[in-house]
Amino acid sequence: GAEPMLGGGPGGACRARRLYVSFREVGWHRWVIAPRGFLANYCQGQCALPAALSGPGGPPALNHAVLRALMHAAAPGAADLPCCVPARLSPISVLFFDNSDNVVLRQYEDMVVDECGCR
Amino acid sequence: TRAPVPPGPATDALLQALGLHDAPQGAPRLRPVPPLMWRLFRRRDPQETWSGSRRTSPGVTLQPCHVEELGVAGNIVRHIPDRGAPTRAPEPASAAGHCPEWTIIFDLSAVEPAERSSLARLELRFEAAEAPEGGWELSVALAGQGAGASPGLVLLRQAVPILGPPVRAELLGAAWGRNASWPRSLRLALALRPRAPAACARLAEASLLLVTLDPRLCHPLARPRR
Repeated sequence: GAEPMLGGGPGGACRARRLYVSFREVGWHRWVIAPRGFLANYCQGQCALPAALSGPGGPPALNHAVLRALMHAAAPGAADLPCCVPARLSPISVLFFDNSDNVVLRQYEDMVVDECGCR
Repeated sequence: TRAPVPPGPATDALLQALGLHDAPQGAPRLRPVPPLMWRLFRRRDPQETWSGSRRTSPGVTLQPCHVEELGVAGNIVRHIPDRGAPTRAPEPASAAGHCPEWTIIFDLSAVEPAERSSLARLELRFEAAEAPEGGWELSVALAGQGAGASPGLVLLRQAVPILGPPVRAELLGAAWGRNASWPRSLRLALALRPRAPAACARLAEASLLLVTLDPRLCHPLARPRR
């Protein structure tokens, strides 16, 4: 399940959007013991000024991102806007049966988007 | 709700991202999940769906690629059951001193060469009608190939004062080199001898708890420190 993706055009400012990955939907629910799914989330939104300056509580803006947003504001054709990408991520653990009927617990780093930022 | 996603490039890519070559084929042989595995999972993922916070309690941050409860580095923990159990004939009652030896077999084909082991713990449950004076002695050796072959190199000997709680034997270090690669199938010969005349014990269950670190899935290790 996911928030409806923003179509093209300006859309809202860069931030994390909800995306839930269900192991049942990808057909792994017979061999994944837990969890049933996880909130992976994703980043989307505009990185024009002032969003590139990042709102309250967001990650510190990268100077380069601000510079690019300024260049774009001054000469739209000269430089692309910064990109809205993950700025802080968290791990998940998955408990499952493998092909040899072992019970396996694996940790996966950087699987959940906690914060997005303009880069 | 939507129909499940048919297997294809997208799910293959997700599997690969999770370091798995393919989804287990068919329904796995469901068996109870060992309490330790549940505990390790819940310690890292107290909610069924992850809320994105990496704290177990306020102020505590979990180290990446580390198994706190076992105190070792690692990002893969496997509970591997003994494959020899079903084929093991029930022990005949034998006189003291001639206790049987058991061959236990662990399927390690899922362990990849890139994985570095940090813990390999045998967990054994015995049953005995009596407790001999001075307890028991456990010996673990590499099993010979083929039925009836004599055991190979003795990996460890360990005193076992009482039978009741599971007997744990650490294979890494003295018995098995930390950097040694694992065979696809590990065959061990076990013997449990009473230190004083007594009836023999019976091996009720054997499993191997193997913790490894796959550096490819451990980004903090790969990320250069500024």
